[in-house]
Amino acid sequence: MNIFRLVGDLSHLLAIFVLLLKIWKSRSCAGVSGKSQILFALVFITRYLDLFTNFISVYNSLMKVIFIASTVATVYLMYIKFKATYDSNHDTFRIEFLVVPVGGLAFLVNHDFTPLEILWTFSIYLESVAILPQLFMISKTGEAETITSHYLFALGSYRALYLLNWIYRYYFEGYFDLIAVVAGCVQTILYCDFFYLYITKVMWGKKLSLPA
Amino acid sequence: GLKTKDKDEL
Repeated sequence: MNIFRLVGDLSHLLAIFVLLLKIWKSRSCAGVSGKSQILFALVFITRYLDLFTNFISVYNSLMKVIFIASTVATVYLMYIKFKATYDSNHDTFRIEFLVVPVGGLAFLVNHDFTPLEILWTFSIYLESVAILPQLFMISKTGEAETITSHYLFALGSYRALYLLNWIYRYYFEGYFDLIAVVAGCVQTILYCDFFYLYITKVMWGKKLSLPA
Repeated sequence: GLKTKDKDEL
């Protein structure tokens, strides 16, 4: 465990709880893509199946359980409890266009052709693009609530911090996982445009709105 | 590549 990874994990945790709290406090999930949340739930469920087969540490297991539970809770709030506030007209990204190619790629490019490993690979690839429905929704409406921007910033920062973690681990531990690194780069690149808008607008107290 | 048993990251 190094500082980049710890701060990355905490940033990831913060992002999920900022979103949950936003929905819970405002009793509304307006502006949030339910499709991205379903994809994230799928990401955590397929990646953390090793909870049942392999124990690493209390920290590791606890975080996995929290990530699965909190994301499933977000999906529940969006699609059941506060369904009336869900902005489905603007959440029109076709997730099968992500899930099917990513599933195919996981079968073709993986470290080991075993069920658990293929699901892990699927999860890593899917995570890298899971935010696209949310970004698509923002581009359709042309704006995002400030709290949603904070959520996205924390969520994007997490994988960027993991990239620093992988550089650190490569030099100091000889650790290198090509699949995770490539997917992590793709994931971080997808946030670049948003990061720019966040830094130039939201940090200066302005609402995130896209130029018409 | 890493095998499932070595995965300590989240």
